[in-house]
Amino acid sequence: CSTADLGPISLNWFEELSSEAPP
Amino acid sequence: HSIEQTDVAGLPAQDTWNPSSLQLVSKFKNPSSSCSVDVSAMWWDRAGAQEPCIVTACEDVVSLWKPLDTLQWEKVHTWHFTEVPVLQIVPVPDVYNLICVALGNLEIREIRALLCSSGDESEKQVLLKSGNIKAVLGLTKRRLVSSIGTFCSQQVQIMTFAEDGGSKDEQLLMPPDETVMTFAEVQGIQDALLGTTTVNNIVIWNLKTGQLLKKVHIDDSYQASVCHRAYSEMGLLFVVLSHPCAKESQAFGSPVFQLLVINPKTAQSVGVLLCCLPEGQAGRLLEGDVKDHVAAAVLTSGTIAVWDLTLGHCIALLPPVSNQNWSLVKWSVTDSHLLAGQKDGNIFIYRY
Repeated sequence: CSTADLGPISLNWFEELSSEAPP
Repeated sequence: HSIEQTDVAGLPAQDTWNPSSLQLVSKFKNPSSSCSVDVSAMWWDRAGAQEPCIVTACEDVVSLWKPLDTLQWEKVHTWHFTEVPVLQIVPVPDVYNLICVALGNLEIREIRALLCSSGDESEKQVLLKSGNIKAVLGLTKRRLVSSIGTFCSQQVQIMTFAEDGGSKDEQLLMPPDETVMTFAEVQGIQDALLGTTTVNNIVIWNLKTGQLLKKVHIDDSYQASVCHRAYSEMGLLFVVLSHPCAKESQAFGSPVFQLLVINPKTAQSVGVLLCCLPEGQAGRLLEGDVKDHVAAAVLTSGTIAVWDLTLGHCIALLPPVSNQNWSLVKWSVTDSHLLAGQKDGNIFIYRY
């Protein structure tokens, strides 16, 4: 297994998940 | 860099660890009739100067020890507990002159703050939380997170202390519909918080908004994992877990700590490092503590083992001293010391 198995990586994951999650 | 398959740390490591990596600095005995349950280091303000102090907890008494010039320790404050026994010390970073403790029998029933009144320096204790408390952790910026209750009736709360440990503010986080067992702050993202749950999920919160951002299911091979440390780098979440319930396997021996990499965007994860017992060592993890890149564990054999997570192998073994098994191990937050304790109240401080 490698990082390729983890799917696309985003440096701004925290901000992106916060904007997608219900308030 | 791509992360290749799981490395196994600690096998065989007998010829690679360096016994001199832990040097005894000082020791003292906490004379108490009850069993020693925890030890911690903290800053305590005395006459305007902050001193690195040691906190010891027995079932019925918590004591604060200040350093003297000659590597000796002097007991300066003592708090007594006659009704519910002490289970653990809950260090709260960035708060001075306040110790939080969890009390209960098998499970946590109360969280109390221990402090001294400024006038006569007499010891006081204040009840902060009570109920069926499943997890508690002190966070940076004078915050304390706790989960109370189970499943749908669960409340996840953040309490913020004032600088002097006094007045407080409370905020709720969105609870997951599964019981949270442990919390970990995320280094590199100051408003992120992780939790591990009873059904082997890692949940991620936004501490500022209270939002539940993601659930990540991790490998079912180890149940009831405890999260000791988490950091975010290059868009990935690195999580150090321990596995108190892990069974010995033929391939890896006894796994004690595991470094897991999670992509929070996709909820995919992969194990990259497994810290196992060195050859010739038997037993499982009793309790462990991780600070930066070093992980320490008390094993059921009574020995303490230390792993370097960057080197990827066991770097020190501390066998029982004076025929007495170790029962506690904590990294000091005030310096690079390892605090090791025995049930009868002996505390040994090692420089790492």
